[in-house]
Amino acid sequence: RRKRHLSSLVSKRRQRRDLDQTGFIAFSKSVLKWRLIGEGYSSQLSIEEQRYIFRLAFRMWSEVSPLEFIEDIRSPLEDVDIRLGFGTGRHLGCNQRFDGNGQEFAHAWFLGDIHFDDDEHFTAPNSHSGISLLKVAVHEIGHVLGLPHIYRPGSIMQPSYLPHESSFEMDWMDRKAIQHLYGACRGRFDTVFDWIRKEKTPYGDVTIRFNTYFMRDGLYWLYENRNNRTRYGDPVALQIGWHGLPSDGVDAYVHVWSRKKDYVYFFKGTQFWRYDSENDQVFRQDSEGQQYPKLISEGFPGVPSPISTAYYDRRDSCIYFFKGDKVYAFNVKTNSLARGFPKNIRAVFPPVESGDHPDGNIDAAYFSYTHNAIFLLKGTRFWQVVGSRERWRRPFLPRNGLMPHKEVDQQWFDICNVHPAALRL
Amino acid sequence: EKLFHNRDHSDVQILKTHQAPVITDEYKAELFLSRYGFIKPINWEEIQTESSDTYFSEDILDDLQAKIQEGTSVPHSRDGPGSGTHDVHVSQTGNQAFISALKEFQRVSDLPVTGVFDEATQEAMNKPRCGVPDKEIDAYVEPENTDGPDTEDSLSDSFNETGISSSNSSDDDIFNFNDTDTLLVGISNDTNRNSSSFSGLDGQMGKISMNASLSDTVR
Repeated sequence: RRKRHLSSLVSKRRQRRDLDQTGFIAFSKSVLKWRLIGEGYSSQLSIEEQRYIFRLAFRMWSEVSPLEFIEDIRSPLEDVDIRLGFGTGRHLGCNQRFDGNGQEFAHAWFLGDIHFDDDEHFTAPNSHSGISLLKVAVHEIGHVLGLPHIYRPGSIMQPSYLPHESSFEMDWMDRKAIQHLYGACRGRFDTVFDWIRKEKTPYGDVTIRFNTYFMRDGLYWLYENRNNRTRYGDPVALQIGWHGLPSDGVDAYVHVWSRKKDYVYFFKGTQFWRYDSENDQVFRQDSEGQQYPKLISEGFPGVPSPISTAYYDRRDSCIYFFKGDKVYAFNVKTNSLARGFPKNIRAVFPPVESGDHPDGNIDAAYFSYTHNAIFLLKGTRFWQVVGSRERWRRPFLPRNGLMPHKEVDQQWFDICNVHPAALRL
Repeated sequence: EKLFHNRDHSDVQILKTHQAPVITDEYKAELFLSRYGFIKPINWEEIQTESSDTYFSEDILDDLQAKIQEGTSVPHSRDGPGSGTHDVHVSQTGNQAFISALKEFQRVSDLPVTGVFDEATQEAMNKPRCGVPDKEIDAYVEPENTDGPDTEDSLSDSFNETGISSSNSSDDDIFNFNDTDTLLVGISNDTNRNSSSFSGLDGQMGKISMNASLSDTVR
């Protein structure tokens, strides 16, 4: 019986251990604790520098995966998921001794231990000599998370160290590799918008530029459409980038833009603010003497609050406010609700495919200059509103019809949360 | 911080870092290839296939358990169970195995695949690298006469917790022990890049140039 038990264990264990080509899922939880162990400090960098670099390394993985990491210097060591330490030669009770300066600079273990050879000349980010501790740490953390070596130029998981360019980041394939193991980043958004601003060229011409922002709770991401990813280093706390807005987030963003008007509004609860795009802060009082924040019921009579979301449609100069399963079209010219509103959302935005409709409680209504289309986002899904071009091609499509839904993370990539403790490094 | 005794730190101990042995000949190259999994020191498949349809003989079983108990190496026998002696050392890999391993290393390192330990290969082997093997290796990484008591305890402890004989053993008892001692293994894999290109732009108010935000280059 014992023999049978042993041989069956060999075969089972062998299969389970078989790595498939792209690694293995090392953790089943999404918030992981790490620590630079006290007996493993490097003698080359200050302890604070070491911890900062590791915080940044973990944050970089958190920005491209659903995992979150928190430094834990209090729990018993056995409760810490990933333990990092420096040593030379035979070190930290490890079986794989280090070879001295050169060649092997670090290794990672199945159960979450990462060791760095302190005989190597590890340096802080942006220093152009030695071995970047940040780059090595990101690589070894990739192993602990389950990634194998990847021989693709540009991959952070290449086995050999390449003197890195001034600043390295995780490329598309490395992001997809970790998401292949732990899934894409999903979640609802409070609002999504393209923020327009005018800039003067050195020749005095005025150019119009826009950036796409996703907001969730007190965080925001700038989304780089042409790179199919968020900006390196995002998310950022809202109050850092949007001065004067509520720090716990907003319900909606509306940009009323016509020949005569250029108003940017943010809505939260029963109030709204006008934003001064020139000076990148909310108005306390604008040039027309209006003071902010103001009550929504004052600024937009007939519109209830709080609202789910809203967007401005240039075609009919109306702001469409969404609340529950109703939509309120507010005509900015007459400063009143458009005739016949409020209406049921289904009546104004009918489904192209019956049964495939968000119904109510829309999270965000977003007109995208990149796609030249309006999107309604709810939870992790979005519905694209049939545009005039589609209707010209397929006249049978209903006006403002909603195309069948897709997953947000299949159109906008890598919008990942980080642990609140890691928000500001 | 670096050790010093003088007030002005003039005697900061310039750490005498010993250098990693440079790989200069085929023997060291073979050690490198073996260490990083390009040469399979043993073939568990044989043992496994043998084990799946033939049982471990009694004495091998005891021997296996005894050896794991002590935290020493598991016999790497090529001949599989039933062979005379159990302490079979890893046999010197054949020259053919060395050449194919060398070619594999040259291939994944983007070097000319010559199968010869040439200068480019030697240089690549001496570059700084991660210590995690490149290829999946099964062998339990032999402890180098670990003298640290904590190592001994932790190994035997982890084994005891997952001991084969313990009646409440779970399925993967036998190799939890090994796991604490097997470096992460990995197999390279290049999937085709399926980047989605970004289409042109024409907003409702005519051309709007995308913002060439600074964030492109720096974090």
